[in-house]
Amino acid sequence: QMNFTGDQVLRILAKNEKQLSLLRDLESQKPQKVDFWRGPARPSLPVDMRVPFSELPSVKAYLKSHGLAYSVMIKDIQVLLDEERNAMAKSRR
Amino acid sequence: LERSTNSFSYSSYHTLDEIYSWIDNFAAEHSNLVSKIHIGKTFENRSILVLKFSTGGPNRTAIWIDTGIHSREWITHATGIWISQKIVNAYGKDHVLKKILNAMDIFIEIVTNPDGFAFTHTMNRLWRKNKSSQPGIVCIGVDLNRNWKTGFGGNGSNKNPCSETYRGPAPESEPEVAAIVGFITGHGNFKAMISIHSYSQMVMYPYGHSLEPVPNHKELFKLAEAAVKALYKVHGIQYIFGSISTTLYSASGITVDWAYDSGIKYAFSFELRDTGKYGFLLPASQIVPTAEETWMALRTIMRHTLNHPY
Repeated sequence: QMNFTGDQVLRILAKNEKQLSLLRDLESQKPQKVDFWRGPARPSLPVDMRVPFSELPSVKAYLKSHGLAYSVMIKDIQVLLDEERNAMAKSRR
Repeated sequence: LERSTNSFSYSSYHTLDEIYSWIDNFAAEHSNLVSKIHIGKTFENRSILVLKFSTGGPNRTAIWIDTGIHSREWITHATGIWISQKIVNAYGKDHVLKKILNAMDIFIEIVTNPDGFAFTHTMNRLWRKNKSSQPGIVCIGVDLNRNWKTGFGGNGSNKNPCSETYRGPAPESEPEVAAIVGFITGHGNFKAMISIHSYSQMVMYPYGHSLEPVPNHKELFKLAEAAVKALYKVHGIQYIFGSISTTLYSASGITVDWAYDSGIKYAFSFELRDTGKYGFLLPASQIVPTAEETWMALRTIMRHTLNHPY
């Protein structure tokens, strides 16, 4: 199983269409490194994206440099995945 | 040990083998109402299965429900299983459901993307696409919700095979999509098609590929509103609703646009729980509440479909 230790899901609230466009640019620059869980749609909707641990500094710097406010929705994906796997194993038993 | 659906936990997630085994047992235990239909093979040669709920009669009008076209959206498969069980349990007790099933058939495809789903259990829990590959192209998989004919290749789909929204080389190039198209077209009498996704709590109708309102916009708006109200009554979970392109985003080559343009007026897409804490990793403890509320929304759409023949 692929390991997602340290990967985070960031929630971004874009203020306007220009900021959404900056987020779309991020996807086109790094289609395999940024995984949109909720894509950039409209300013009233949040954008959620999974960022691998190795890409976190550069992605966070990109967001900061463009004035894009974000919060950490999931701090460490692997923690949730481990919980999920344990729950499945327990249920099976 | 004899296997049965009684020992199956509806409040936990399951592998593809476990779900397929459950489907076999489920169809065997409720053979008066349920049958298993094989509609095709996936890219990796897995069976594509559909459950048919029918009280008899040839070529009745029908309702289609699919879950799990995006393999990482595990809550949708789990909801499909629970709802299937609900249908057999409620038939005979729920007069609305009884009316529906006495006149129409219900088809549920629980694992719409079996290859992708198996992959989420073995290699990559966050895999979204199917597993098809093309010679000379490194990236694997097509987004099956961008591979339908209507609006294929338009806004909100991607021609880059490495993108999560890769549309594929041609409309219906993917066997998982072609199987559904072949089945529904061959049947010829579907009146509702509901495609279930997660997560962001929405009920939507066509179009996704265009901002243009569909001719039945007003009716679909009211029906989506009624479905969302019914859903809210169960656990107080709020959904938003509207057309896909105005509520969520532009998306081309999607299931429900194809359904609508193929003459299936009641075409809806759901985005189940949650709004932003777990995303695709919704804890199993939320399976049953999610399924319970989703069922009431589906029942609302199915009842409307029954009462408004066209």
